[in-house]
Amino acid sequence: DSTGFYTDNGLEQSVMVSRIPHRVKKEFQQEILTLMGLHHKPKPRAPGKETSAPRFMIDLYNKLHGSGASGSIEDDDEDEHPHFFSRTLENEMPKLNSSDVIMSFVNHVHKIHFLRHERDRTFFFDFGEVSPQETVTGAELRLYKAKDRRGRHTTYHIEVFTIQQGVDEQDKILVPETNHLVSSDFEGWILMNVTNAADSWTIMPASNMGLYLKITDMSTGQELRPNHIGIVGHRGDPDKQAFLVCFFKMSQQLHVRRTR
Amino acid sequence: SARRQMDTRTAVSHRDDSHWTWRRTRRYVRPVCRRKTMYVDFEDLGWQSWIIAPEGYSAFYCDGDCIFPLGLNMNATNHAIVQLLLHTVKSQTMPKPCCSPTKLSAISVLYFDDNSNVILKKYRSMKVKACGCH
Repeated sequence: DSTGFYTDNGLEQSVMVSRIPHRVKKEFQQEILTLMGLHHKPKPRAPGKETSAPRFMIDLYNKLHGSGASGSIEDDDEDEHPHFFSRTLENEMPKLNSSDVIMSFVNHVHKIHFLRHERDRTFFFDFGEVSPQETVTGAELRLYKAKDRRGRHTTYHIEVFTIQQGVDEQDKILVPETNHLVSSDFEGWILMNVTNAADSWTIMPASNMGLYLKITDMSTGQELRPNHIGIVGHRGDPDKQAFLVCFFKMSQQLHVRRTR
Repeated sequence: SARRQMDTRTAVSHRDDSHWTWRRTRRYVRPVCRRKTMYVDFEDLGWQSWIIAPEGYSAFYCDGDCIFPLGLNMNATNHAIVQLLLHTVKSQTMPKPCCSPTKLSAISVLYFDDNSNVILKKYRSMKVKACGCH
């Protein structure tokens, strides 16, 4: 029966701490969870590591740690690198320079009643577990665009709006967040800057009513559905589903542990 | 040095009293302050369902005596030397310097939350890089 803790037995050889009573082992586990800022062991529902958000994060982790040899990570000295992700990938992802936490959010639009019928145009990212003491340094909505099957050469205007509460309870208003021009023959990830929205949702989680996507053909002025220009929707490949990446800087106060 | 020679002589001259000798000998051979291995294995904790990486990490810990001369110990602070002098004069009331971490480093952990979001987070002060006498 493994304990999860292995110590030096004085003979330059690690041995399992086998005599830890079950109760003490549980307390050790709880202490480590507390160090990680967690109240309980997370229970993710059917976490698929092959879906787009986890894959992006695993790739990022492996790039940050060189070969990706997960068992032998040597992180920065704390005094030399005040921000964790400062030493690598600066050209690739400038926001890393000031980030302590990177979080990818899965689209939970199917859980939101008033957004359900527009699942490929709307997005809902749950910021309920983000601490208001964390500061958003950047946020990107990542949409995967395959080649335009219509075969026309044109440019599309992609706009992202935040959905906000109107005067009446039933009313929802769209507030422009960001926009981007993309060529019809482009294939790959489109990055939309939604930092303002993520910042608002972090400070006021109740204001989070999701995002709305609008696509216009620049040559005809016609509004198009995302799948018409090749943007992968909820029925598409799991590794090409839209997701949100958010970069946070942690407040220094979070490192002061409370006396228990 | 004089004290250590005395301890050795005492230990040898009381070899017949095995219990007493063991205590004296053990006290004499206790290692000086140094970093020792402690590995926290997330897989063996049964946490692989939510921690994606790493599989575990070397936390290390500090163990051993801070004994005279402190030059034998790793990274003894100036104050530890004063503390040990005081302890030598008043051993009953003044504690010895403690063997504890002098340099710590961070680890990064990649894990799922309850909403199946993935978090890459830095945790400071999780690994002992060096031990010393304080």
